[in-house]
Amino acid sequence: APSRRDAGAQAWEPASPELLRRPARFALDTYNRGLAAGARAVLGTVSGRVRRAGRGSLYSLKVTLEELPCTDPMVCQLPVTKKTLLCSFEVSYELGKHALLKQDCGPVDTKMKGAGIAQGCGDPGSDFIQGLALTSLFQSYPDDKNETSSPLLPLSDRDPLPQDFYVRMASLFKYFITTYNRTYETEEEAQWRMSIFINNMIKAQKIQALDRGTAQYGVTKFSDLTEEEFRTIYLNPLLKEELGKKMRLVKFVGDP
Amino acid sequence: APPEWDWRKKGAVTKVKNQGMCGSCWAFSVTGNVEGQWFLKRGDLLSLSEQELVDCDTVDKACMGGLPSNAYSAIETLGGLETEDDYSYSGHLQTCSFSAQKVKVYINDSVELSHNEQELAAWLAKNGPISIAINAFGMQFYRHGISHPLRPLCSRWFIDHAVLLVGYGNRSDVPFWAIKNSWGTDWGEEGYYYLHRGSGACGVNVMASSAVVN
Repeated sequence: APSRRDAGAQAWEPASPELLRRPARFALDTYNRGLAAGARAVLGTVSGRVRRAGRGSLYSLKVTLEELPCTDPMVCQLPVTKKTLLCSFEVSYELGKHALLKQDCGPVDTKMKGAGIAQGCGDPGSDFIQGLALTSLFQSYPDDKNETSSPLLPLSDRDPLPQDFYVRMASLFKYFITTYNRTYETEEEAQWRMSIFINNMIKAQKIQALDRGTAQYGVTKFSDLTEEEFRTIYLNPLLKEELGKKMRLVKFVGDP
Repeated sequence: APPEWDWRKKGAVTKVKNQGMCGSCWAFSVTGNVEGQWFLKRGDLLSLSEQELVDCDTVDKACMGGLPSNAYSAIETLGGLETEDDYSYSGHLQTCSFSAQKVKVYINDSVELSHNEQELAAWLAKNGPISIAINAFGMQFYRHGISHPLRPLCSRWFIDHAVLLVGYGNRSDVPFWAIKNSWGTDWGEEGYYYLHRGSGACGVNVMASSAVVN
């Protein structure tokens, strides 16, 4: 067994294509589950790196995907042509299981095609990525729904919105503005913040549905911030890298 | 570890603070730990200065983030911490105006703690509040209760928020950590966050540390 010191996260290392094949296949399968019926993507090129900690590994993958045109006329909604996507995936492997932690896919910029994966990778924004990941995970774990809650919003993107959705959202937004003393400079900004607020309420409800504890999620003083704004202003990305000064590890002595 | 523990009830924890629009959670986590260590060793609960760390810890990046391990070193190098009253919080980077004459608290060392949550609980009960860092997934919308996100959603690989463990226990048989946050009392349960204990939720066990006061 590794020592405790060894159990800490190691630095990123380049990984061989063989090592990346299984996490890339897992990311592809998860990606395909989120596509419309009849559509499917296949793996193109795969490159990436790995970071290990204890018995777990984190893979950071750069992948090209070929989205195949929908061929089943019974389910195809539109005639879609084949397209190439550049994707960044982060996949963890712990306790014998893979998990897709991040997904960021965008179409190949035709000008950049062939210029290398890293340069051509689209960046649709963190909100979009998190939304996709949450949606796909939610669909993967239907049994984790909190059956006692009455959803304000449809839990699946394909369900129709309740008739009074916007009325209820406007009322909640008004409550938020009053409770947290928010003022906005212009009508446009207020509209923009309300649209963020609505997206956040949808996101909060998904988080709620996936929580296995007793926590309640909903309106907070951060409800009119995009995820990107919230991360940039209030969180600390340096902690992820863990490259600070090494400290002495306290030895635990069991004392009955 | 005793079945439950709460340093708030024993006077080792100052009131919840507010980092404002600044990524200085690392400074609040470390001062919270030092406040507890000083209280336990010297008997005085002093509210200590985060702004001193924001301005004068040149290894860390002020409102852009920092690491507790570097902050302990900075406190040792500077010679200690001033109080909140003497070096008050502004929430943005200023020129360092640290004064050795105003130092009220010092530390002698810092240590990394176990990744085992049972051992962390035992250490906490014996030695005081612990500086930790977690994945802040869901905290933007957290209101109350014990948070226990699905493991893939709140991975230990994406640690991005430093906070302070001040106690633990069970609520209706659900084991929790009581966590002091630095987003003001109008967030969470009067500024506190409750996270599931025993499952490594959100990486609660991966970056635990403490200052040492002799």
